[in-house]
Amino acid sequence: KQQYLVVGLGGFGQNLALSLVELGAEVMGVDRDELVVAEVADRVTHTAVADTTDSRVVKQLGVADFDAVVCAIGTHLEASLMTTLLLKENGAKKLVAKAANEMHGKILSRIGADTVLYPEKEVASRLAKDFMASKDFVELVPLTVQHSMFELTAPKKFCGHTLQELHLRANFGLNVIGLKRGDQTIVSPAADEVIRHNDLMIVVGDRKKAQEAIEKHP
Amino acid sequence: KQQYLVVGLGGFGQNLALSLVELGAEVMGVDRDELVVAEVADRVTHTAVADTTDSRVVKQLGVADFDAVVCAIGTHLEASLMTTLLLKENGAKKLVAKAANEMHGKILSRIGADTVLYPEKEVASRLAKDFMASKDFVELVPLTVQHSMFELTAPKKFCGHTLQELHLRANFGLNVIGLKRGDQTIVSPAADEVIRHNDLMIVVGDRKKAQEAIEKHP
Ligand SMILES: Nc1ncnc2c1ncn2[C@@H]1O[C@H](COP(=O)(O)OP(=O)(O)OP(=O)(O)O)[C@@H](O)[C@H]1O
Ligand SMILES: Nc1ncnc2c1ncn2[C@@H]1O[C@H](COP(=O)(O)OP(=O)(O)OP(=O)(O)O)[C@@H](O)[C@H]1O
Repeated sequence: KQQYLVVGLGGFGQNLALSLVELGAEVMGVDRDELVVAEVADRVTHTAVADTTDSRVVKQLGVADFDAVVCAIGTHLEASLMTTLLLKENGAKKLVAKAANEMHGKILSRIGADTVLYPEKEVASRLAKDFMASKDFVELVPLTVQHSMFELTAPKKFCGHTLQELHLRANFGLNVIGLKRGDQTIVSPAADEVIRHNDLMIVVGDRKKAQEAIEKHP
Repeated sequence: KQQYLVVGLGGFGQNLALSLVELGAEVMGVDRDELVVAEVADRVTHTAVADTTDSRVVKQLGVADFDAVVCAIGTHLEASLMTTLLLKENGAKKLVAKAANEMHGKILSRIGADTVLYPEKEVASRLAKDFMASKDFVELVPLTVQHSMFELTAPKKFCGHTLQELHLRANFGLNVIGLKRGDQTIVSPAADEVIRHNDLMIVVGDRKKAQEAIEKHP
């Protein structure tokens, strides 16, 4: 069974500890604030009220036994750095640390964090992309510099035609892997599937080619 | 040109304002803390130092002119609720608010937020999934209840065979849309592409069938 140590049980740490438990892992949660620990004590495998800037405390956590260790102390910079350093020195196999900003993150990497997370930056950047995304071309997953998986609103010119007739792979190198129609999704649609008005085509291919397909066929 | 109003320029608000500007939008950033506003004033279209719990302040922002308005005041609960209410009353077309926890989020929805965000919860949940994901089956994008796009580590039995020979679509309904080999990604691989040891297959299809493909072919 997978075991994780989460130090710092603020918004991020608590949610992480609880998500891991939900997925079947064993989780040890540590925070110096007893009220915060009390909030999750009954839902997390083990908890402890402790100050992880104290090397004696960290020595006793058995850090090296965990599959991964997460330092989720965000805004208390000194505590975050001290804790991360101690976790690394005590043998953390995989060390993830949450950073409050880029400078903080750089230091965390230098002192031993294998992965540095910027939750606010990540979600802010996703929201900005969602706001700015053109409605008929929504990128879902980038695959390479040129290719990705995206959702295209079926251009009018495609409607009433079968996938076969449209020659999307031949003309644009586009692989239509799915069609969203209302609240139904058809995965791997057949060549004789007829495109209807308002269909959302889930496509894999070159972004520029996909833009061409929308613009050249309005 | 798209225009956005971001109230609260903490970690989340600042990153959002800057990401939007980077994507070509016009952004108005507001915060009551002049030091915080000073940090981004030269990189955001317009800024103002103001207390958005004051209805006279919010009246003057021209809230209804923006494509969307974001209340990024996280931990100051009262300010977050007051501001969200005032933004709604002043005509926000699309109102997004950041919540510190579920209770806060519920209230924000009731008083007018169209979308409530929980950045820490979102990233914590993603990290938990990444930790717990089996190494040879990584889900990338869910498509329907049954189908998704995922990465499969090529089972030994596949290696040395062409995609054609493996009959993955015929036997498992799997559409191999890409192959990751080292740091190269081949999108829409040809039928005569030979699978090599350590190839990561990017596949669209039924999850259970994909698991079967890995297990039945070790
Ligand atoms: N020396 C320490 N030892 C153990 N826990 C600590 C220490 N210093 C701070 N913490 C804990 O870390 C937790 C997270 O810190 P804080 O809430 O400041 O971070 P945040 O980044 O604002 O939180 P969030 O996770 O909500 O985004 C707090 O519950 C705090 O008690
Ligand atoms: N009444 C108000 N009017 C305008 N701005 C406000 C008001 N109250 C708080 N703010 C601003 O909101 C910003 C974000 O608040 P705060 O930093 O507490 O949220 P957070 O959720 O901890 O931040 P983060 O965005 O880093 O996750 C702060 O810069 C603060 O000055």
